[in-house]
Amino acid sequence: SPLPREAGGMSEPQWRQAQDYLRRFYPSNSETREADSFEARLKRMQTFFRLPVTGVLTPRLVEIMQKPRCGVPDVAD
Amino acid sequence: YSLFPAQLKWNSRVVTYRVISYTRDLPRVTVNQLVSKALALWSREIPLSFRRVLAGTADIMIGFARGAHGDYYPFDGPGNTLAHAFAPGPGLGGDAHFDEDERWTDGSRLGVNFLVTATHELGHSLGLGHSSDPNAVMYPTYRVGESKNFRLSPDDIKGIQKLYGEKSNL
Repeated sequence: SPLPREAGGMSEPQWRQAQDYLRRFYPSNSETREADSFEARLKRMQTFFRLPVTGVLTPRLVEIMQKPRCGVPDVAD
Repeated sequence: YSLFPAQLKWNSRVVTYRVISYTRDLPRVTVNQLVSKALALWSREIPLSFRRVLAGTADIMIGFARGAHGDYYPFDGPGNTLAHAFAPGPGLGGDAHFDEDERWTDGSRLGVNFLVTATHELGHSLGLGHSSDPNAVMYPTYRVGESKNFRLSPDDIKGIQKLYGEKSNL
């Protein structure tokens, strides 16, 4: 089935990688009961990396997700 | 910069650390020197000092491991996650783990720079979260080629001094 709008036209492997990345590094915040939808998490990542906040996956985000990095989440969980 | 929830920090002026395992990529003495250098970068800015212990439990336990290694965050082979650390606290708190599946270097050859990564992870061990300032040591993604004249950014210093205050020049 076609990928959702938030996938931004990326490939299915990139879509799945993005979902894993966001679950790992942008956990939903139990205190603020922030939504943990893909779009909500992506917006948190876009805010953190000072990118336009659209909630839609982009090549730039995929590039960041493929960089070696620290295993600590980027937002407090 | 960002801080961990509840601004977790060490309350004593002297924090102990111990290197409990090493990588095959670097001589032990080099790992010890780079850990000491990384800690000095932080302690230069705040009224905190570090004391190395060679046995028993230290506040900050530092080690190399691959895959699942006893916490809830298994490493993932070469690339992707390079290391992680825990906010100040008892037990795992403050500990810093480095993925032995990476190729660690002191800057003299290709690989992941251990001084840069250790300084970042020990920033977590002291209570800093990730920074969205691309020039900060606490920026989450690793940047190649930062060894000579490596230092903390103004953002890193502002963050750590928010937690511990400035080093008094008495």
